[in-house]
Amino acid sequence: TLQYDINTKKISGSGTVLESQEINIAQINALTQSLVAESNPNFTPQPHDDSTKLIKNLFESGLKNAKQNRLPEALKNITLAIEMAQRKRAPWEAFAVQLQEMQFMLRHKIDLSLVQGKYLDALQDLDMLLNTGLVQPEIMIRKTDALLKLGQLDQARIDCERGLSLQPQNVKLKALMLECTRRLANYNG
Amino acid sequence: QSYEYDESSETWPFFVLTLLLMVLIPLTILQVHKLLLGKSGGVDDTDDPDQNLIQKQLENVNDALVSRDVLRFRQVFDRKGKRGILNVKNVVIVVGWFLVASIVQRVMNNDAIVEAATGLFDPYSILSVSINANDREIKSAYRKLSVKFHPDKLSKDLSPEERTVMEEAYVQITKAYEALTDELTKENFLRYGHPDGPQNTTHGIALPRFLVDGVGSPLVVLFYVALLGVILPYFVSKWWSKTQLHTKKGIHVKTASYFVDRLINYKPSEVVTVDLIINWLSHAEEFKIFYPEFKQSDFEGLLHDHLNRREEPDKARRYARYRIVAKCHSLLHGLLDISCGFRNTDIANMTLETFKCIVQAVPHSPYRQIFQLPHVDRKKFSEGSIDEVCTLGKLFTYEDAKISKILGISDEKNLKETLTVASNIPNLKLLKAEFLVPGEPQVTLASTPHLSIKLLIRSAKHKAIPAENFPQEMMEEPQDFEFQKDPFAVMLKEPLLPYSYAPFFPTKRRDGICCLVGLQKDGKLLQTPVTIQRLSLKNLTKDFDKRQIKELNNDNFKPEDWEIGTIKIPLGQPAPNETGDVFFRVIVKSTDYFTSDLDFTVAMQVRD
Amino acid sequence: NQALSRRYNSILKRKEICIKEW
Repeated sequence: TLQYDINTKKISGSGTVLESQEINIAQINALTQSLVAESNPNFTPQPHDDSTKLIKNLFESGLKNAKQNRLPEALKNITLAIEMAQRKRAPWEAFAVQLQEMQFMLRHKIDLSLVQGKYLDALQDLDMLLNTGLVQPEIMIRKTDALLKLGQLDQARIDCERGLSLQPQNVKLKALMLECTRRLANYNG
Repeated sequence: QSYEYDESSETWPFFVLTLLLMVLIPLTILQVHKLLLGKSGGVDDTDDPDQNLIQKQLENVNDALVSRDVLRFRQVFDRKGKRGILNVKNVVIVVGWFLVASIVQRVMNNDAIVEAATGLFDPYSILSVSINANDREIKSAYRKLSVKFHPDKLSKDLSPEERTVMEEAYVQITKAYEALTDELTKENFLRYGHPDGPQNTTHGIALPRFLVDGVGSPLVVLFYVALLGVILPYFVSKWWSKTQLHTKKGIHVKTASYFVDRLINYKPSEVVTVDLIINWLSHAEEFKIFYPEFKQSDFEGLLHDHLNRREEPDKARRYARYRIVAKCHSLLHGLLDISCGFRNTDIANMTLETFKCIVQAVPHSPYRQIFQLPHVDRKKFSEGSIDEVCTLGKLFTYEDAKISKILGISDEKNLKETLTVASNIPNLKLLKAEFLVPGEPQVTLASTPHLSIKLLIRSAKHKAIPAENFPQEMMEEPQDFEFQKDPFAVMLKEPLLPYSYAPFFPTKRRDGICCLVGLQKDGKLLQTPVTIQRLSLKNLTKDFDKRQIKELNNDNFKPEDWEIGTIKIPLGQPAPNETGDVFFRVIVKSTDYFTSDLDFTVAMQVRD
Repeated sequence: NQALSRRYNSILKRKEICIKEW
């Protein structure tokens, strides 16, 4: 059974609630909360200009820092930009825009993470990109690299092979494959 | 309105005899067949000497390490499923035939029946001719007999009684001849069984009067009511519910629907681990039926106890643990099947890893290849080792003395056992993988290719042999008609995989090799798993120690000496309708050991 | 959007599991 709380403007379920129902309830509440918070009566799926400006500013300062070789700050800026996008954007804003924005920013974050040796973070972001359907050789190159650095040799080879199946003549992937094979041979005595 | 009852016991013996024989004859044939077939060449035996040698070596270590408790459990477990001499079927057969014999005896002794039988008219026996006699033979037989029995031809010395008998016999002979030759008489004979036309026939009930009319009749009614109203429905409903309650793979429908639910609600953000699979297993309905007093968390605890080889002081809990672990075999196979149906590679892969963990009672640690070995001192192992040793292959790069230090084994005999197990665990090496269409040089549009994998089974102790060292001829397929008709027959020629080294698993089991096929493009599985149970492990008996052989050359390596294994996997769907390359990911894993499994990409080149 | 957000928020938990496993 569903209950509606007038004060918080949220619904909740009582009794045995299925996992899928819980997710639906959470989504309805998120939508309601952001609708209630919306001040503009004529809102559209167009992303809000002010949040876009904020996110863009953060991102650009990140890029500037990167150019000036202040990599830790750059990483922090871009991570914040992504967090901002997650928090400030309303759930009804166009998905395509939100997705592209996130993918774009994540790619930069991944490269910065890899350069600074934060391989596990990079791996998580790479997996996220893969989950959003961005199955491309560049992703597989970086994933193989991160996994090799983390010592996960079997998985590195598996992802490298997947990359090669997308682009069999990719030079970087071929080089990474040799590296995987060499290290696996040593691993297996 | 008035029925004749079987007071003289003429008919009911035949009725009972028919019922008995209807059941006994097929049952006896089946049992005899099973007995004969069971002795010669069943699923269990293998006469490959190398395979037997490896099995013996592993069994020796296995038997030394299996706990007495597990052995006791196996005795109880095996006895439940045992089909000994003294089982129900055999008793039924013996008792049944005994009853048949006694009824036949009774029939023979029953005068009324004998009398009725002799009353039957058999013209062939009267004329003393065979059933297949033609008209000429019948005529000549009649002439000969009539000569003997004709009243005018009879001898004068006979007494009146003897004369009457002879005259009667002559009448019979004439009748018999007419029954076979004269049209009208023949018709009578065929229709009524007697040349004189319809004889006296009686209709009755094949039961004595007292059972139907008198004292026994309520008993008979009660018997039928019990049979039709109680016994029959009981057995039918029991069988029906049993069929309904279990899926084709042998797991309970509730368990299967739980797994399906988990897979439907599977979130890609969830990292699949062995702990997750164990958690799913602990919800199995089979466990609840075995032990209704335990909760799901208890089952999960028992499984983790097994993985960590925790000592259990309580005997009942120990037996519960064995039973649960033994059941995991079919549950995991069921889950594997379901996850392949949902095309989920991660779950299927992790299910196979969980299988290995449960068989070997080893948690999914990075050192699991080492921990599956016997006598390993885990504490000493984690404290020592300068160089990271995670694999058996790496372990065998060290001399035996160093190995004993790394694994913390001081006893000479124990070390020998450990090394025996380590060197007899099959390692898989891919030599060649391709898609083949029997009879065609390449894969054409919309053809039905199958995947042909050539692999080398080697020991972790052996020096690595690159695939290039094996000439192409060794990996060629026979192109004869037999092969084209059934390319998978070659796999049946291999011997059965031996019993595994698995002293912590409650039942004795054979190794298996499970193959999964998926698409690289979307990363999802394509078809149900294929389990291989036949593969020659001959190469494991070879002496090819990597510590002694520095380089491969013509002296120490001859490719012909090595056995190349073949795995053929049928594809569930035909080749695509357009030319191009399709990339498949193939996973080939052992179900029982942590070893070097195969996980490779193979391209299907579809050409016009 | 919500699915994207859930997936993003699961990153921390995934990291913990990877550390534990490896």
